[in-house]
Amino acid sequence: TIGMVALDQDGHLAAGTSTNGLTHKVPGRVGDSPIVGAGAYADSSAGGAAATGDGDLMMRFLPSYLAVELMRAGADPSAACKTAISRIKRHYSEFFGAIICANTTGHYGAACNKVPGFSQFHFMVWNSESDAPRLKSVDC
Amino acid sequence: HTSLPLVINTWPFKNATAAAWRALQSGGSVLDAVEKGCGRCQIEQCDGSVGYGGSPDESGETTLDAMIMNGDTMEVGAVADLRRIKNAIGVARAVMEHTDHTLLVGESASVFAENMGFIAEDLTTNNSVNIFSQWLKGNCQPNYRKNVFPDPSKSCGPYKPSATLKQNMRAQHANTHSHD
Repeated sequence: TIGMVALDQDGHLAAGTSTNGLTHKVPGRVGDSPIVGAGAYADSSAGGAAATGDGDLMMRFLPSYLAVELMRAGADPSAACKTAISRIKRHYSEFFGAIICANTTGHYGAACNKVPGFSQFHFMVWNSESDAPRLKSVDC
Repeated sequence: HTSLPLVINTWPFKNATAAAWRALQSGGSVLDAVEKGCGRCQIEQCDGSVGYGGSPDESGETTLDAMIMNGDTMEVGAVADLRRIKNAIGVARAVMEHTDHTLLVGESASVFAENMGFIAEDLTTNNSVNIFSQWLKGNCQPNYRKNVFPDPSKSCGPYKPSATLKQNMRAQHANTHSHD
């Protein structure tokens, strides 16, 4: 699944996702990616976020919406991402998932839930500090 | 990290980041950037979890989910369980721009997409057929069924509900190769 947030010079912000979902799913099953506030959320006055992972669980917590509302309340993007993950972890400690967050000034962060085989989450960033996309990682 | 513009995306999908950035640099909107970025992954089938030919369901079919959101206007377009149309993010944007709805799903979403000019084509590939046939050969393991018979942890369906409901630990299937 890809989840993306884009922010331009003038502060316009958009977010989006695209996925083919979980392998061997029950036909008709839809994950969190197309659910507003779950797969992604964008508000140019607060920030944007996009989530990835076990959509059956993550959609129940609207992690992207939560992260944006936390940034609206002043949390930095990393903290907002961590809180959104911990909200899910409280109920499903072994869930597979990660989230990226960006606020209106171009600060960004990410967070993930540590489970066997997933202790680091990789994501891409491109801003005016570099002339190429940069691979970033965060320890879960 | 305050240097705008910014493109950030999940997983190391570098070409998607570049496609979005190029869209911004060439004067496109942030919606264009998100559509181009996600669209690049659909074409490249990023790690098999995006686009056609990946993550077949229990009947071997690939279905697509996507959404796009305008942070200025809070307009959203989304599609789910989209069949036979490769460009899911494009259809999601068409939902936003050509309906007052937010989310269209399933077969009817595909009909909408065709009406909007998107081409219908088979989303299965040799890869998705191979994943599916291996799964069938392995007695349909892993799967997402529970409280049904025959025993879903040992055999394929079709399944019927079992009379007793057990509260088992939730099976953990999502991983770096199968996720939303």
